[in-house]
Amino acid sequence: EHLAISDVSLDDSQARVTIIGVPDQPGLASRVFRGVAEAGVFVDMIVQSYKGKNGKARLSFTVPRRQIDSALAVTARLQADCGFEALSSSPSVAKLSVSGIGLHSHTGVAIRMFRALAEIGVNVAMISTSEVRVNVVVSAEDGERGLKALQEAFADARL
Amino acid sequence: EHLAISDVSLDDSQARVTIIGVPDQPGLASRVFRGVAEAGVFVDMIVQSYKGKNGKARLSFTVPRRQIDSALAVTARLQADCGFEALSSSPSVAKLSVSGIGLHSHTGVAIRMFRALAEIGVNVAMISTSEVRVNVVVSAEDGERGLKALQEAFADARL
Ligand SMILES: C[C@@H](O)[C@H](N)C(=O)O
Ligand SMILES: C[C@@H](O)[C@H](N)C(=O)O
Repeated sequence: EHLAISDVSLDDSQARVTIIGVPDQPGLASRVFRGVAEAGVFVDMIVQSYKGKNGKARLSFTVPRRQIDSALAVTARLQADCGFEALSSSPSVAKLSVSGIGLHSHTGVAIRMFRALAEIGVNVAMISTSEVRVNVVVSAEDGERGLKALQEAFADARL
Repeated sequence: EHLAISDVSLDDSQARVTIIGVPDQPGLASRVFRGVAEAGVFVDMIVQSYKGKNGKARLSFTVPRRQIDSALAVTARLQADCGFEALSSSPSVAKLSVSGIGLHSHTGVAIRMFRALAEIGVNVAMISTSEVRVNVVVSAEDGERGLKALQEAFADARL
């Protein structure tokens, strides 16, 4: 498979907020992110996987590390109103990104990323793919060595 | 806020697979997606939100509708080996996408999307954002009216 990679990068400026047990009804995502934006918090990655057996969704998002306290304050205030089961967060995470060119390459890109990170024992905490880019979140400690592993794994495919 | 939107689109060719209760250890994502690729299934969107209170992750991905059976066969075969708690799927979903230009617009894009869908009572089932694009999955029945609502919501921002 011919992969054409334009960029492999590490963003270690982010923190993570996860809302566990979000009622899966229209309007909740809008309330959460409007509240976070009104508090002046800049959200980077937003990820929601499909609901679980209990019918509740799980929303994760990343914010600049210096804004984690205001992001948590907003979600904690919404918790009672919206019926969230729990909040979890991390003061620092690392986002690893690989950008490919063309629709058919992003699956190949994802598979190669997951394999490269698995081989060095790095756990993938969040995944978000789009047509031209695959983003994964790993622990802050794994950022640098994750980046090195991905640079090697894609060395032959760089544009 | 000046939003610059290059595209609002609906892809109603996809189906969804969700693996509930994935052990959150290095290597699992690699095994799943290598298995799915070896079965010749083309994966479009991959989403993993952060693990829940039970320490297990939840992986959702979309595949062409005609390939849902082989995708489920692969994940069912892996279920016992990898210790997945459950599988869920949908034979048809609708992916709504809005592409923005420039880093600072994608949060504004996401908020406007969520609000537009909330106002017409469309439930957001999955979310995946990247720097230039926001993808949400809704039910197949909500695809067309979701697209119309987004076209109106972003009419003033189209490039
Ligand atoms: C769940 C899955 O992503 C796992 N954490 C892995 O690294 O492969
Ligand atoms: C969980 C959240 O995304 C909800 N389903 C909504 O539509 O807002």
